Amino acid sequence: APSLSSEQLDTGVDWLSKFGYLPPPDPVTGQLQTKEALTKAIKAMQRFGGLKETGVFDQATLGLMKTPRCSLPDVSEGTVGRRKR
Amino acid sequence: SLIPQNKWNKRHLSWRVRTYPKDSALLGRDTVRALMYYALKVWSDIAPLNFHEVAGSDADIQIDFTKADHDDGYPFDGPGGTVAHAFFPGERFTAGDTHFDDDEAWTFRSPDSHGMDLFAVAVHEFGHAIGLVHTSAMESIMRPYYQGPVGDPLKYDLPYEDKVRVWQLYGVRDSVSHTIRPGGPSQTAEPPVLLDLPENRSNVLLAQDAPDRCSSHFDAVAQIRGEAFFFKGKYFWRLTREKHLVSLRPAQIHRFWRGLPTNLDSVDAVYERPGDHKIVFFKGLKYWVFKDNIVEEGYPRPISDFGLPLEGLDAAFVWLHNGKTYFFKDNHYWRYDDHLRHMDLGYPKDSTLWKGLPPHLDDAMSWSDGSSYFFKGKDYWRVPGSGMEVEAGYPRLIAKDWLLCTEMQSDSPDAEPKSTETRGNVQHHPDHAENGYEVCSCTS
Repeated sequence: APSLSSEQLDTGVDWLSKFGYLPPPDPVTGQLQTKEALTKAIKAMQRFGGLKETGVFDQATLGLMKTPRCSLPDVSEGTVGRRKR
Repeated sequence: SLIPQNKWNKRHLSWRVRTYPKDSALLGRDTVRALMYYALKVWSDIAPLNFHEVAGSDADIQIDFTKADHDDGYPFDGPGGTVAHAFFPGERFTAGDTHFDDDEAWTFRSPDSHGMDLFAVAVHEFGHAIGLVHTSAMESIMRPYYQGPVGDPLKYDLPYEDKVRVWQLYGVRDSVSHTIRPGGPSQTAEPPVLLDLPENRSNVLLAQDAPDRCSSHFDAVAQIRGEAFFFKGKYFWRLTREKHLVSLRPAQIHRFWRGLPTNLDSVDAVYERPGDHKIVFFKGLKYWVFKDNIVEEGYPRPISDFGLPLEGLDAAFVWLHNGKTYFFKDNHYWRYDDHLRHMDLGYPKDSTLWKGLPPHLDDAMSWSDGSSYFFKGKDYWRVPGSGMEVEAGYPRLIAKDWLLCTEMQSDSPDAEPKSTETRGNVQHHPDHAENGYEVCSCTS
């Protein structure tokens, strides 16, 4: 996987949150996404997009994220990252 | 997908293009409306849903071209990125509404790969508007990513994946086989019948018996799909919702409204039925019901079906105030409930209850400004809102306010001017006229 700048990483995380693969950031606590949740979200996005599930922001994944698309989420917000207690 | 699917509880859904692309050089308003019509038809062809274009602000599916943050929680982001979205069915005010990013270069039948194909995106978004969510299936129109044009709107056939999903929500439309899979025989060899779109009429021969719109009184007037139709003899004129004449030349009734007798010399009254949006024509003691511009089977039928007396009809219109249909004949009027299909009790009543209206109307219609309009002779009267009294300042001239005529103007062949003349916004060039054709250029 290419090494990403923090800006690219933020963009990728925003994208995943926007389309339902990550829970939206908590504006009160500012809690960060865990690495595990991020990997899981990337894999879900790749699976949904028909890409190889690498779990990282590779070129194919970044390319698909730049493809024009519908504004609506692909999965209900945060479903991928949530777990039953 | 993990998002629960909602669906409409009703099967008749209205739609309206509320705002258009700012840069309309590529796509004119009529083209945008036609593409929306065909994109919705893709779904209604296979599922028991019926879409009807309407005027006014209460359409189920409001279509907008907007940009950046437009106060719905889904801001657009300039060219590329997110290009459109639609709201799922439900009880919310925004349910069904569909928004296109006006920063995109919307195209149709573009010769190259540039731009965003409006028809392809509209089919996808209307899928959301009827309850479908995104899918990962590669062949599906409901994949979230833009995949380019999908071909001719008149021949587009949904992928089987999408058909199955919409059938799961709404069931299968009658006459559609849900067992035909890709690669099998086609469902029909003929393309489906489509609502006629405005034609280029520049080469249409001017009929010698065509009436003069500027000096006529009209047999019937109706608002249909938000547009105004003025009927006279065997002809009619059509005005867009912005009150622009589609053509200065009248069209022949039987050539547009398919199924009326070819020898029908006039109609008495016309109205668009609330609920199912079918169009009803009255002539004498008979009536016909149209779905779009095709007559339904089993018509004509007697007007006694409505509980009307066997004397014919002067006028028919739906009052926006209560959704009821009003019939006028001579000095009386009746109130009919099109949903329950029966005449309300207590009618007929004396038409003088509508203060300021003359008896023996030609016809009436409601309009997108919420008012009702009544026509007789060369005059018309306006009754605003839910009142039953004519507004001050009426009657006014139909020809001047509706049909783009100036005073003393005539466009009958006999009255053709001998030199270039401007009538309203149209310049006529008799020097270029030959063999019965007339050459005009529009200036607005």
